[in-house]
Amino acid sequence: FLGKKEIDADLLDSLEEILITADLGVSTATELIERIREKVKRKELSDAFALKNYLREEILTLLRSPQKEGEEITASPFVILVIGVNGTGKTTTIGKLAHRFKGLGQNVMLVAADTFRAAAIEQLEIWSKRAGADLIKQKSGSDPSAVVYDALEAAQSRKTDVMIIDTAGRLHTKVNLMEELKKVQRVIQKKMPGAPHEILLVLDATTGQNAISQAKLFNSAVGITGMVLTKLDGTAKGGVVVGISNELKIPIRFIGIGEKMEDLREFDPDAFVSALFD
Amino acid sequence: SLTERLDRIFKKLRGYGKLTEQNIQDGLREVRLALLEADVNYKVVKDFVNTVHERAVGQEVLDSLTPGQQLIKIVHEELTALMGGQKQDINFSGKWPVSIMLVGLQGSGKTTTAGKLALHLRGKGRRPYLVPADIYRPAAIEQLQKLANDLDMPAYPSVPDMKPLDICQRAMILAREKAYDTVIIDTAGRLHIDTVLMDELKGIEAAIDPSEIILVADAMTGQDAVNIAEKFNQTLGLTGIILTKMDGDARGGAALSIKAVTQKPIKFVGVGEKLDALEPFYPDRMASRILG
Ligand SMILES: Nc1nc2c(ncn2[C@@H]2O[C@H](COP(=O)(O)OP(=O)(O)OP(=O)(O)O)[C@@H](O)[C@H]2O)c(=O)[nH]1
Ligand SMILES: Nc1nc2c(ncn2[C@@H]2O[C@H](COP(=O)(O)OP(=O)(O)OP(=O)(O)O)[C@@H](O)[C@H]2O)c(=O)[nH]1
Ligand SMILES: [Mg+2]
Ligand SMILES: [Mg+2]
Repeated sequence: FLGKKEIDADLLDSLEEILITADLGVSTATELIERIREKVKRKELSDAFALKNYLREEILTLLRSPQKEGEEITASPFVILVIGVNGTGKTTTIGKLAHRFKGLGQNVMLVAADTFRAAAIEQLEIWSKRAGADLIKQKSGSDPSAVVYDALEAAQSRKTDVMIIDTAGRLHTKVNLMEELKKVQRVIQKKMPGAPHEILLVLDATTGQNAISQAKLFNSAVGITGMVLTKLDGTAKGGVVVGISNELKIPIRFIGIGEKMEDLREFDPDAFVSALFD
Repeated sequence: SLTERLDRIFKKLRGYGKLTEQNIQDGLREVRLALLEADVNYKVVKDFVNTVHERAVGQEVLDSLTPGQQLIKIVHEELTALMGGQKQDINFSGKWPVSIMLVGLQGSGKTTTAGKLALHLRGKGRRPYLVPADIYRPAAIEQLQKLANDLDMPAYPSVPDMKPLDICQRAMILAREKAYDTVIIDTAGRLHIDTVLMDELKGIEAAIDPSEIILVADAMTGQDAVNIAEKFNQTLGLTGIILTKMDGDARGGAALSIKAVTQKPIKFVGVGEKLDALEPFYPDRMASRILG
């Protein structure tokens, strides 16, 4: 590990570099390095090996704090609302989730509530066919809330187990788009109290510190119950979720590791932390 | 803000007419923090701070500025100089038709940018031709064709069982026949570490010899921006950059990282989802944004 046995200023500097280039952010990285410095001062850490283990444990603690057990799925349909900024991988992730739930023997319905972007409905339709899920859609340009309302109506008669709603990418700073999202949530809540049962924020692993702003604003708007970190098959480490997870207490549910239907994994904190140091 | 933070540091050092080694060190620590928070790459920050350090030592502080403001002025000038200074427009010389190949990571905004470029170039009197060369992403061809339709702009009739190289070659032939003078090629998003897909781009480059190969990058990209830009540049030889989603609140440090590692000009920025949301890149405005 970094080829060094004793702990010196160079080692701490290279550790800081690893954490920052993994997108943990300056304040999280600095805080972690400071804790290590304290331990070293008090002679509680004596070699690089112990140091690495200590650092791993500290990061794992930050990641594990919100990981309460997923709720027992008793609602029918179990409604998942998928949100996030433009291009993070929401629609593709929904295809992957549909495939996963179908594999568990569930009836899945996808809802094409991105009525804005060119060919968004066509894109989701291809995924629904690939996964073997139902699809509810309306004309492009229609009101997303109307599509969602229709879907909740249809879900009753089709005995849908899981409903996954695709929304248009939107920058968290666009007030009118965030209002549109709140309206979608209100329509769902009114039609089916208790729903949506899961609100998933989809984050791109290549995103830097702006992910924190995204998480905070989406959280204040509609509340996030889980995150999906996509594109981890690239070279970005996605370290920004460490700070988000710790501060907002939101668990990471899944990671995306490719563009195919099977490229979804449950979040494994140990594997994630090991990869930070690769 | 950075100005406030620097002023606080320099308050204790008031009375000096010069920027000294000591007060520069303290000030640059804050500058480094600001740049890292803005997602500028770790190594790029290191090099940049060293450059500013050399420029700042012994500098007279102008009467109208506090030492903190003087340091920011130097930092801002350096950032602006680093990110600017090159020809920004599309290179229309040398070939006919002109061809522009858009490349980049998944979801960065290539397809939307292709539409935006077409609209922008028609406004400048060109006759653009849109080429959907993404055969992988579900409904990618439809997406660009829909944009072309909305713009009343011609697009090559790609279908997913064609090879991207064939699409591009046939599109160039068609463009010549119909006297479209600017071919805009939308490629599939891909990882810079996917050798098969990077080779596909090399193949298109070799066959078409595009006038422009532009990396379309997301303004919110973090530390990984250098890896991405370096790999695309080494593999293809980029001629320019377009930074998208600048209408958000990302500080956009990726702009500095990408410029530092490729030395290629940032030509445009995307500032919205609509097809008219394309603006020229202003290095001084970007510098202020990065510094926060
Ligand atoms: N390599 C890789 N690419 C991914 C992953 N997830 C999604 N993508 C790709 O990212 C691009 C964008 O995916 P979309 O599903 O369209 O993203 P979106 O969030 O729905 O986009 P908008 O609806 O436009 O906001 C596509 O090219 C996907 O194939 C992943 O885990 N790894
Ligand atoms: N707010 C904003 N959104 C943008 C901008 N440019 C693109 N988008 C959005 O970003 C998302 C992804 O855009 P695409 O054009 O599909 O991206 P792409 O690079 O072609 O994606 P792949 O082909 O999957 O790699 C869409 O929702 C676009 O509307 C921009 O400048 N601002
Ligand atoms: Mg989508
Ligand atoms: Mg595209």
